[in-house]
Amino acid sequence: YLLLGRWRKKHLTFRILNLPSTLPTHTARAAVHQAFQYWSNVAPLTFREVQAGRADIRLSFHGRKSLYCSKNFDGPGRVLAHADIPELGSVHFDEDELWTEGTYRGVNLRIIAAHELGHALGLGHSRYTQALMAPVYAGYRPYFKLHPDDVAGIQALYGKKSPEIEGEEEEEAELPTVPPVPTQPSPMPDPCSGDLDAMMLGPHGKTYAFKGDYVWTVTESGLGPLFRVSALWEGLPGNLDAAVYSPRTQQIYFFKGDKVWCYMNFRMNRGYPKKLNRVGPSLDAALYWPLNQKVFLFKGSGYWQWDELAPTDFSRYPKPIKGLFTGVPDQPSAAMSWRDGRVDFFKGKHYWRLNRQLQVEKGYPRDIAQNWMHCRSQTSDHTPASGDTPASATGTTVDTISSPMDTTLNTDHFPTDAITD
Amino acid sequence: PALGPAEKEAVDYLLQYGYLEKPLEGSDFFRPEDIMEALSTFQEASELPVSGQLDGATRVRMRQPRCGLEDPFNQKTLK
Repeated sequence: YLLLGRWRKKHLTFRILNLPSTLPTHTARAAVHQAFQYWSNVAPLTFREVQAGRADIRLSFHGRKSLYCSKNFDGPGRVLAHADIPELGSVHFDEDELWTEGTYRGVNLRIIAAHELGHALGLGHSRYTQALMAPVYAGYRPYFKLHPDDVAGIQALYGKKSPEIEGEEEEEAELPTVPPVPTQPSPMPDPCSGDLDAMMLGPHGKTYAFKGDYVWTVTESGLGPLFRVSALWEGLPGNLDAAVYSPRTQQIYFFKGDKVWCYMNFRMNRGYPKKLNRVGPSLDAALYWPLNQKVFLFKGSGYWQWDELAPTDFSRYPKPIKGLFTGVPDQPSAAMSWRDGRVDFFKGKHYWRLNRQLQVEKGYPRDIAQNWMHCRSQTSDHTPASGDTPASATGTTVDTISSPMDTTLNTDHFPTDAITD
Repeated sequence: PALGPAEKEAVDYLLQYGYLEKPLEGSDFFRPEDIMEALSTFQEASELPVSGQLDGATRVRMRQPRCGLEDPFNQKTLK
């Protein structure tokens, strides 16, 4: 078995948003309920259905295209369903399949639902072809039961089922232990100076610039106020080496020295910071490349390519940056990618934009201050075009940024194991 | 070398499910040895005879209904 993550609680809610037209409602609902029960029979998990509002696990059927899912289905056959890893909770079924129960015809909803719930609970695919978590559907089995590998996998995540589970209290969400952050911040940086520690295209498409102890957002119309890094991401030090957000896992990784910090939105995952062992310390930059869904880490003249969800063989890395990113300087100070696959590298006061073929476009390098930070001129006027930095930002407190802190629960898995151990 | 429709379909499958990674450096084409290794990994993970060739059993296996998530298998994990 492969573990992809885990929920930080064992009592989960679920909601069935719609059902297939090929089965009577009560039959389909019973199949889904039975799918949950396979897992709750062997692990200390409980599942409670809710009819409205937010649920931890949400099951729905959609067709070739969906407004709410970026992964299209492909009609009857081939791909039957997919699910997100913890703690995201989406479970989607292809509505074009012939969903059935109690017959060898079509696709058995109960078994496929149990498989996808396995993903939603944190299991990856098993290499045992007879396991429920095998990637290929093995067909209807009247006397279906979990394979020992499925049981071992779920128990590795949540432990074995014990008789006391019924009276057990819901565990509290444990707050992460965070190291103290220096109370005396470095001087507030001037965004028009051009130098940056890190850049990141973060959650919700927001672009963050990091310098010293401060971070600010960058938009087409101007700059946001400067905040202390630790005011937005509690427990995170300033003077970062690199920062990268992965839309694939919704994790944000910050690098400094020989440590990595991992956050979901603005909450640090339990167990972090962790030590970087498999890639070099003191990285220069990091980026997520959407075209292959990998994280790239840069140091000196080399890079590592890291797959967050699969074992990565780092023995072939680092590789030379110039062999892949044509025209980019060594030791970039920051890097980030766009959703369309273009990439920007930053170094000193300049940046280089690469096309989808990862070649520097004509006309680059350009000036960071003028083209990113809305500064009128690099030499004569260092005032941001969108206005001066508000004085209130100088004494930023957590209160002033309370709204972005109100986000989802942090995860309890260790996505960085590949680079930390 | 140009791939036939069956080979292209197989390469697309291997790419989609994580057995084959698009080469980042140099050519856009896959090296035959990379495709063979990916096929071997797929065959081994599918409990098929490991030949590294796109044989009938491998094609049939690739057409079977399955989950949309990637597979984590490579030579290292199988070892």
